[in-house]
Amino acid sequence: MLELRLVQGSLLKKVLEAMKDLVTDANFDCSATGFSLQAMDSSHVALVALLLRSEGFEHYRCDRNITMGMNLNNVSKLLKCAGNDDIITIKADDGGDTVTFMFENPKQDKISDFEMKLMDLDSEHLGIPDAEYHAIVRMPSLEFSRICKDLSSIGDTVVISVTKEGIKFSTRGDIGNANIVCRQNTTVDKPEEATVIQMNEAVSLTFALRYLNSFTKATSLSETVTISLSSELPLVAEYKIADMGYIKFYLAPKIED
Amino acid sequence: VRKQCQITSFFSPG
Repeated sequence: MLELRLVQGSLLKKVLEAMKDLVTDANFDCSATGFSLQAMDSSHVALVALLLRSEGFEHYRCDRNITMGMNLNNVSKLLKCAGNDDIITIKADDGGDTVTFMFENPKQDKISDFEMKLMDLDSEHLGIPDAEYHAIVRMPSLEFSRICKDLSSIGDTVVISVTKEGIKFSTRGDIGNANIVCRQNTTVDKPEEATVIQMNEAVSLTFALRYLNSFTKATSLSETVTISLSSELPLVAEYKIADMGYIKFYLAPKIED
Repeated sequence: VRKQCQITSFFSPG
């Protein structure tokens, strides 16, 4: 028996919006730790890892580990039927082939439930080792989103370089080229407005902007994004989900052929 | 020309 009650239902709505364009079908794993997901996009260039810890739910009952395969577009459609202030409860029976999403409005005078068929998906769970990154940059998520959007009007790929000067985003296209540098800036009114650069070693990597733009769909989940870069590893863009966990996007670089 | 790498060349199943 699985029963997860999330008071801030809007979080789940936002999580689905952040993932549904990148990943079509995915297995949600439910255990005592929490509600999680790991999935790659169809071309295996990007990977998303989600964790909503059990402590973040008002009620969390998961008698045994359950894997539930779902089409994210369909889940997103169902969650669009929930109001932003609704409480969302996810229910499933052990060994069952359906999941139920229940929505309660704040006045508790409207209760909806939607039952959805689960899918049997081949899960290809990848082991992601802990790594020391050459550079870790925390910046306002809205700023990162703006940069990715602006640069994609000029080019298809971006070179992200971190030096002592700051983090530089460069692109080139038919009309010319563009560089945006964000310097470390900690003299801000609110900590979430800061740009903080931790650099062990200078790093420069090339990425497809299309994927980075897709990751920025998570912007509404967190005011800051943490970008981790290492020359031998995929980029990680992490959006923390307040009091609950995170959504992390991994993106494999483009390398010299 | 740059080649797009895949996630699976960095992380392996397990």
